Amino acid sequence: KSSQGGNLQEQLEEVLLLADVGPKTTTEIIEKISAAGQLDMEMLRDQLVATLSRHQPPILKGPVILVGPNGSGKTTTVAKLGHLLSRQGKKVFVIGADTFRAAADSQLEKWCKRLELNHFIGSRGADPASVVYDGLQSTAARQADVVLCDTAGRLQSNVNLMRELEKIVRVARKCWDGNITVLMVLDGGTGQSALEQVKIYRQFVCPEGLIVTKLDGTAKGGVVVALAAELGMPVCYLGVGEGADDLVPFDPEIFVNSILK
Amino acid sequence: NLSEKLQKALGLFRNRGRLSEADVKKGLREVKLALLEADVNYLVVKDFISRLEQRCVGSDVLTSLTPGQQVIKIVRDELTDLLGGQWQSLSIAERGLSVYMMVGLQGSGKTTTTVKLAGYLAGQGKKPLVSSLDYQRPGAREQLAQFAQGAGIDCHNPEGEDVIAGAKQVTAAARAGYDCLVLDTAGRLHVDDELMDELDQVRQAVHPTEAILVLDSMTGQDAVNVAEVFAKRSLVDSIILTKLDSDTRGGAALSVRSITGCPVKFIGTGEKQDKLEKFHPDRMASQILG
Ligand SMILES: Nc1nc2c(ncn2[C@@H]2O[C@H](COP(=O)(O)OP(=O)(O)OP(=O)(O)O)[C@@H](O)[C@H]2O)c(=O)[nH]1
Ligand SMILES: Nc1nc2c(ncn2[C@@H]2O[C@H](COP(=O)(O)OP(=O)(O)OP(=O)(O)O)[C@@H](O)[C@H]2O)c(=O)[nH]1
Ligand SMILES: [Mg+2]
Ligand SMILES: [Mg+2]
Repeated sequence: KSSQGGNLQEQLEEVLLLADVGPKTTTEIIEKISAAGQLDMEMLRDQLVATLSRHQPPILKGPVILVGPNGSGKTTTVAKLGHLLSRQGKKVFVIGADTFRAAADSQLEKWCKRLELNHFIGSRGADPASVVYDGLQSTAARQADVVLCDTAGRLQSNVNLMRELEKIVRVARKCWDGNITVLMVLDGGTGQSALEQVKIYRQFVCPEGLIVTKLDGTAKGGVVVALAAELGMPVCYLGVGEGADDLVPFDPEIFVNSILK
Repeated sequence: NLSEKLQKALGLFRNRGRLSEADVKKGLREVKLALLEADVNYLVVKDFISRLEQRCVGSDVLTSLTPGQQVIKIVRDELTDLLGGQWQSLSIAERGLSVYMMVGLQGSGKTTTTVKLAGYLAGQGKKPLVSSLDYQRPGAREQLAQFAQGAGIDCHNPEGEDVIAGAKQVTAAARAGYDCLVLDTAGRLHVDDELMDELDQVRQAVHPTEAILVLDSMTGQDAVNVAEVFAKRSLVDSIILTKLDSDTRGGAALSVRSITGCPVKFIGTGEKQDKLEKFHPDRMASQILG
């Protein structure tokens, strides 16, 4: 009987580990449900949903700055989110503050034109904090319900770039009368590195929520369970494709079902 | 780090004799945890640990090392071996144009790496041309053209919307004046059959000297799924791991190497055009172990 139990435990651990939940959080979750005396799939499902529902994502109003590592999907997500909010009847304004990468301006400009989103795109080489400042001071921004701001990708290990981002967010907070929200965009295929990424980003710019992209592949994105358990970081939306409509609000039940499938 | 954890688990006394089975079990438990934390695929870890078990049990402990140091040495050597042992250079076409085709998932760093690789080839005395076959991402062709220009690399993006026709056209054009061509392709999911078929058709049209899978080094357990599918379709001759300047442990390196048997030849260590380095299996092994 005990060997059967051992086998089930291994099976559950394997499911979690393969989903990128990570060894530490996997052990904690398995221990928690074993201690409650019931090591089975249903208990596991409930525990995962509970972990992911504990912290509420922020409501998006006013400036929302999207930040995150290189290539995670920030620019595409700004476009999708702008589209989603517009269709909900909100007035959206987009600020493009990636003034570093080749053709970043052209990429966001093309998206905004395609989706008919009101926008102000900084040109390559401009100071990103100034672009955000100018954008937020504009009439269009003041009249919008939500102002989405795209930033250049950067790795948390680059202190200078993190300081640049800290300045961008500080300038935004100073020139806006009201709350500003920072959301972090993570690639759904990211493994345990996500923990360090979110920890450091939190130190510099305090993101209040995550958008996890590229979950239309085979990656499960289970690292968000570790991020919820260890850092209390909630998920707001999921990116599930490259099209304008491929952004869905985060639903813990649906997400957990896909991990356990 | 792992070395400290092993010292703690296995004690600090320098042994005389062999590694006991108890030592090995304790040590490998720590190694398994380290590899999982480093994002090595769970199934690859299981397999690796059982291989290690065979090598460790009864192995002679060098009297100059503690049991912990001995386990680390065996693990590091085995890992370095599995990662390819030593650096493998790019293939060059026996005659005529060398064609390098960059493939991979969305956002992995293909466009950036296309220019970096061309820069490396230029440094080797070659005359490279880069070209974008990404006709779907907004601004993709511009991104390659701008980045290439900044790096002093020639770029020719064929007009039109047919990827296969464009690939054929630029490959023919490159023969006049260049000895190598680096092709950037659109990011795609390994489970998107239509786009994977398209890539297959490009490969059959241009006969690349090397098809290179560009993979984000912070990829977790999914790395094997991606690599396996690309490899099954003969779309991986070698691998480039990007964004290693992120301090990620990079366990995906071991996962993809195990699954495809293909060598990792280069790593991306930054956004600028010169941030491409040769892949050193021994350095990667130490990084993975943490
Ligand atoms: N399949 C899929 N692809 C996505 C998703 N979100 C973004 N992408 C793709 O990922 C790639 C990178 O997206 P970007 O929006 O340029 O990413 P970014 O974070 O702005 O990149 P940088 O600004 O260079 O750091 C593009 O090819 C997008 O189409 C998603 O949810 N699913
Ligand atoms: N820090 C760092 N950033 C990198 C590296 N390689 C690429 N990048 C960045 O990662 C982001 C994505 O790079 P791209 O070259 O656009 O990726 P891609 O694979 O062509 O993306 P798609 O065409 O959308 O699939 C950009 O912001 C690059 O500057 C690297 O080695 N280190
Ligand atoms: Mg961007
Ligand atoms: Mg590209």
